[in-house]
Amino acid sequence: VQLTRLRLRGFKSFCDPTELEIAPGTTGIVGPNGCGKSNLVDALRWVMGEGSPKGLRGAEMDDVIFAGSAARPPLDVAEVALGVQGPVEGPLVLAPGERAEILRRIVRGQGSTWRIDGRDVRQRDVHHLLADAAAGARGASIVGQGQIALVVDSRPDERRRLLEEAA
Amino acid sequence: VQLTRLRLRGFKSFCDPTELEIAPGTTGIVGPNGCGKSNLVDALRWVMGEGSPKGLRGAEMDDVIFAGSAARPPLDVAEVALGVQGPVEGPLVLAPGERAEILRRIVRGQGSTWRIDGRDVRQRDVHHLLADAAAGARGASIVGQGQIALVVDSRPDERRRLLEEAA
Amino acid sequence: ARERLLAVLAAVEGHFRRLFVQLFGGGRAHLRLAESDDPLTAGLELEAQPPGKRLAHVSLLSGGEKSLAGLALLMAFFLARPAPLCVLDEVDAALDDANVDRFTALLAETARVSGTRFLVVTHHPLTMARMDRLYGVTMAERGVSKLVSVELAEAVELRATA
Amino acid sequence: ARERLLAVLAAVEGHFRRLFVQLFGGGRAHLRLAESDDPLTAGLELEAQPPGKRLAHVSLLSGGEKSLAGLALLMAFFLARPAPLCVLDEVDAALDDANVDRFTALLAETARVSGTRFLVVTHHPLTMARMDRLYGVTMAERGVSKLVSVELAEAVELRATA
Ligand SMILES: Nc1ncnc2c1ncn2[C@@H]1O[C@H](COP(=O)(O)OP(=O)(O)OP(=O)(O)O)[C@@H](O)[C@H]1O
Ligand SMILES: Nc1ncnc2c1ncn2[C@@H]1O[C@H](COP(=O)(O)OP(=O)(O)OP(=O)(O)O)[C@@H](O)[C@H]1O
Ligand SMILES: [Mg+2]
Ligand SMILES: [Mg+2]
Repeated sequence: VQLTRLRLRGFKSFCDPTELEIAPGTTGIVGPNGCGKSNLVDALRWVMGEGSPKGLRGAEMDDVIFAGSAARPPLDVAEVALGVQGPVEGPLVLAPGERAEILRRIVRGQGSTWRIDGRDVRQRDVHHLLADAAAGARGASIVGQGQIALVVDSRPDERRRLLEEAA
Repeated sequence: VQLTRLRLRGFKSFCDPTELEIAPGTTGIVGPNGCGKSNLVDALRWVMGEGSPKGLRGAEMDDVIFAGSAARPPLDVAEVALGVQGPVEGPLVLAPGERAEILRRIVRGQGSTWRIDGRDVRQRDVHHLLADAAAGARGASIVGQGQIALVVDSRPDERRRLLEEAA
Repeated sequence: ARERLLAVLAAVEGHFRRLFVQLFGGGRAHLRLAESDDPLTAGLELEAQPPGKRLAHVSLLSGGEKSLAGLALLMAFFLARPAPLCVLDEVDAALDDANVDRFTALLAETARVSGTRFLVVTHHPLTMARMDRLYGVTMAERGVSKLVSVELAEAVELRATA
Repeated sequence: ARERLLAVLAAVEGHFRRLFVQLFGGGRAHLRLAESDDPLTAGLELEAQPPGKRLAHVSLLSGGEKSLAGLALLMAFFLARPAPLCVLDEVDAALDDANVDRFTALLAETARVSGTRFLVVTHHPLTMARMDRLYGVTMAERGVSKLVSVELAEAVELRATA
């Protein structure tokens, strides 16, 4: 499977619709402190299934919805969509090069819903689709800010868990 | 009280006698990764009374003794001395401007001993001398590598403990 | 003892609110004791809102914002109750250049006002440039550290080689 | 399943030992399963000795050395078993310039060999310079993030202003 793009709306500081292309090779993301770089990383974690608000620096899951700014009111809905490209064997079947979009949506006070290409699905369907891809939300394939030294500083069993999620 | 200089010998990567002057104002310490900057910080913590090897990145206290290098054999003794300057009210009494030196020494397999100006003392004498100075080993007045975000990320009771040790 | 503690905390709070605005160029922050408990043991609650943003949990702040807020709080303590020594090990690692500039200006000011001596471990040339003096640590002989007084140009050079 | 796991781990170990020497310019490192346990649940033990130094607990390594060793291990996993995506959020924060240079060279090589796509958040100009493309995140309107494609010169500029 390939992960090809990320689209956000109403997610943390990205209140306006935003699209990030995930092209082959290396893509740098830069900007001053507090401008939203780690929020993009959180969006990726979230759409890949992150279940814990703490894993996204929040106290409750509604904390990922745009809370407003000096000039803009808060929103009640946040959406993040992840573009994927086959081959994928299941539960969604995609031929090589065939594209689909996983969408996670949260409504304030009502929790998250999931869709693949507009069709309602359950969180575990998305989890299965990505599990093979070693790209789950808690995987070491996302190394959060301040986390890289943990690979060395953890106990053997913690280290194994950290690294296994990437393999 | 003023803290005026640090001297090391056999402590971690500082196997040769080393002296660091602690002058008024700001002193920068620079150098490549792994050259010994944080080891200097550990030396300061240690001579001010750090009791936990984990607080110095070790597994046991003997880990602070120079373990050898490709070209040099391990040592069996480590010493760090801290120069202090009065006024100090007790248990050691120092007039304003009067100087003394606190020394901590560890012998492999035999634990630490303490001296002030060559006279044997107990660890708690050193602790009392420095306690007033809000400069104890665990104080927030030493902010270790990677620790500054903890002030914000800790729970209210942890945050209080962190900051109280500096005040 | 309770009055003395509350007095010190009030002084810290005053400095902290001012330093936060100074470092963030605006916004507001708040430090207070947890309500329900005895002031001698109550936890310290923290709120912080960078300029133009809306207040939420401090946990949502960015890595650099947390470092900066933490530094404002730390310096507030030194201004309220000076200690002889403060050691900072790479506290500027998460800061962008603009914030390193503001932080080092605050550091210089705190050193001047409180009389506290600072030891500042850093890889950042802007921080080095603001120090009163510089020491370099080298391992010309592998595994053996050596301390030497350096000038700014040498210090910047040191960080680029290994 | 046990054979497959042991085979993958052997591949990871092979890459890790080689990458460690590549990143540290020498020395040696070792990754193995904790002896006493079932390979399917045993912990992973790590030893690392930078060149010229004597082997002790990995906890004694410096901040930069731990980052570098962690990155060698991570890249070893991607070489042994490529994943479609890897996101790195400021993993170069503790590295000096020489190590940023070695790390980014390894990153570029791993991307090429394994086909893994990398998203790399960074404040470091050397890292930016090695990326295939750059996006800038700005908050021209306070509290509202905006993503925009940028060139290297603009990216370096972005980090210096706020
Ligand atoms: N739900 C939300 N609504 C609006 N703004 C939010 C929300 N959640 C977080 N933020 C804001 O996002 C900012 C943090 O963004 P982020 O962590 O992405 O910064 P960053 O670019 O990674 O910075 P750094 O370089 O310091 O790590 C904070 O200032 C926070 O106030
Ligand atoms: N007892 C010891 N004997 C010899 N060397 C030691 C001992 N303890 C630690 N070291 C060495 O000291 C080095 C770490 O030094 P230190 O943490 O001071 O580096 P640093 O200058 O802070 O680097 P960084 O910029 O990466 O944080 C390690 O390579 C370690 O092997
Ligand atoms: Mg960040
Ligand atoms: Mg260090």
